[in-house]
Amino acid sequence: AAPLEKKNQRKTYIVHMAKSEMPASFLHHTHWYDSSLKSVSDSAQMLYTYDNVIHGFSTQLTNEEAQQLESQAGILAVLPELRYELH
Amino acid sequence: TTRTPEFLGLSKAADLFPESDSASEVIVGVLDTGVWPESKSFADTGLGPIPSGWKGACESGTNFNSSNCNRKLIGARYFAKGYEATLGPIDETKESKSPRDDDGHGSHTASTAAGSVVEGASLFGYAEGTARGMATRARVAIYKVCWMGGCFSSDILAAMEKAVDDNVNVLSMSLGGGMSDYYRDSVAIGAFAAMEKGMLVSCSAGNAGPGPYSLSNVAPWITTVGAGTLDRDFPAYVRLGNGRNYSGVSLYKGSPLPGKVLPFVYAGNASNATNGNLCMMGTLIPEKVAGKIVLCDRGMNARVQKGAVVKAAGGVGMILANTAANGEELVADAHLLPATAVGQKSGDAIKGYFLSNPNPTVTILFEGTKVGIEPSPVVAAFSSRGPNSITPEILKPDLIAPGVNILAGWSGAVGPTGLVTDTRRVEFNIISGTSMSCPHVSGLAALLKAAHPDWSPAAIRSALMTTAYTEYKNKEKMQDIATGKASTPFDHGAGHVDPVSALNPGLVYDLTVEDYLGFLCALNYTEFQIRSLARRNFSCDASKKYSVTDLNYPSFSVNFDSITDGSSLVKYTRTLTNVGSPGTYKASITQQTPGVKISIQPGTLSFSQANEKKSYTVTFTGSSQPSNTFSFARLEWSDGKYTVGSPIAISWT
Repeated sequence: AAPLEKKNQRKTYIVHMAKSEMPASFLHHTHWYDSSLKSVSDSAQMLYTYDNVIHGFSTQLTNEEAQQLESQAGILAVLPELRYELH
Repeated sequence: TTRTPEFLGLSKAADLFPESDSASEVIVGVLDTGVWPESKSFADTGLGPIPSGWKGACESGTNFNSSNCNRKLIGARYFAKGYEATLGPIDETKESKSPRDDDGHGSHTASTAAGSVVEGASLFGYAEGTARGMATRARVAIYKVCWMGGCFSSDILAAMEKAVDDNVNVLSMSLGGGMSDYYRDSVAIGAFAAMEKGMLVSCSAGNAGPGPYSLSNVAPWITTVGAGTLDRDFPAYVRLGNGRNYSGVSLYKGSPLPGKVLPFVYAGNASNATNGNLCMMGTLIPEKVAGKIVLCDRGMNARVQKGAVVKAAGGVGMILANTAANGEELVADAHLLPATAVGQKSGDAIKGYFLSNPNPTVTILFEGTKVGIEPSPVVAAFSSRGPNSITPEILKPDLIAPGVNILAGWSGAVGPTGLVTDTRRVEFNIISGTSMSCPHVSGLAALLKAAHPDWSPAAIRSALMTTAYTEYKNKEKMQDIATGKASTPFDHGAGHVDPVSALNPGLVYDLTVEDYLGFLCALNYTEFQIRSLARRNFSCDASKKYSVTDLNYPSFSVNFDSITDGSSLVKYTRTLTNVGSPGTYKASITQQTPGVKISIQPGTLSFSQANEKKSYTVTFTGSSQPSNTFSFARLEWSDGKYTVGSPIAISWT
């Protein structure tokens, strides 16, 4: 069971989107982000959407879902969450 | 903070800095552990209406609501979705799901940057004086992103997103993590967007010194701040039974030791653990330490926790000895029992006393606060050092500022040691780190922003860097406490910040977003990587030759290949903008070591009007040198009135 658990373990990713490549069928970029996310996971929720610092969102995905998402058109990068520390 | 305004010359130069309207228009955003709004450092006495451009909010949550904000603390938000997604729901019995600071770090950094004036501040009488932030009239906006389990990049990015929306002017971030490439590093990514909006982002360099390549937050659009000492100390001497005294430091206040020497034991000899010398939890044998003063070695666990371990085992006092990792650097702590910290040399000498004496005895003499300590500043051993591991051609840190034994505001939810067992509560605490130096620079940047509202973040940083100093008043070179020798630009960057000189730098090295995009092209970033980082479709011009060495940075980091036979030649181009009076500036180079020939073309630049730009080229011709050879120099442009200095670091790798 352990490898299966690991395979399905969700981690937080920050997804960078190419906003200028948003298909015209979407009225708002958040709808496009949501549609992209739903195409790889029915259950994943967005933690945050970003527009000033990046175009994209953060969410929790399995490793496989992250790879699927990264291969889609309009996705620039799917980067794993990093932990920072106080100095 | 107490003492740093005097140390930085702010107290005597108060009339040079704008203290009214323009200063109170500047907003300093602090990404940290939140804020203790009841701290007197966030009182809004004398401040006018909140700046009209402010779009932030004061969010409610555990023990925090909108009435906790005022005309000083104008915004407070918290970001925990990323944290909770990874570590589960926040336990609100242990930490506040709100902007409230349960840790102290955030209140300390925020009050250092822009705290109000508080008379009679001290920690148990130590460092007594009038405490104030660097920009006393600037407004504070808090973005809580750090929790008991750490600070997560999705939360940091969300906070920076809001800070941009809210119209913050200066962003202070005393945190870091690893050494990721810029397009993978959320702090670098968020800082790029902030820079685009005209916000200066000041970050701590890290506490991973004194080893080389230990920096974090090295993106060139970030101002990276290392740490130095003040001219203040808290001496607490060790007096051995043989009459010998050794210098130490302490912030202990409480029941005094009896006025006589006490039995003394080395922790390594009072433990069955292999690391018993470190006074880790549960490793001391109570029968061997009861009623004694215990010598513990520094390392592994928190310094103050070692004291708590000694106390729990029945010890009556502690001497904390540095090892080679910390050398002679002394960091004072508000220990729970009578304790003092000594340097490695003293620690070794005291250990020698154990070997020569079957019944060792000792006492500790607490001397309070001393000012006027020289030399000062010295670079703190813990301050992270260059070279820059991501882009060796960009010299980091940018500069240093006070970061050792800094008194500033604290949280009422936690004692000064931060230990759960510490039930003491204080309004101010004294702590050390590049976390403490970073908000000094953030506050000073806010002062410069108030004085020069039209200056870009790069111009403000340039002013802070080119006026920083690397020599004491007696012309001796600034020292590195880790070595006891002169520090180098890899340790102190451009030098120690001098805000009074930075107010009128004469010339600045300015940078635009396009310059940074060219820099990314020079790094051979892919179109995807540039779009990730800069949120725009940008293609590098295939016909254009991009060079990292042409980024108009106020410092120089030159890299020669040690394998190359014969001499190598590297050219750096820079452009200076006149922000002072008309003048003719002449270039001069001070060179510490041979191995490289440096020439400037042209050697003279004349400026006749404000904002006039003039370019020059520096040619470095290096002779063949072994790998890991370093050489340092300094370029100065001076018209007799202003001196515009740039550090030069040359590496053979």
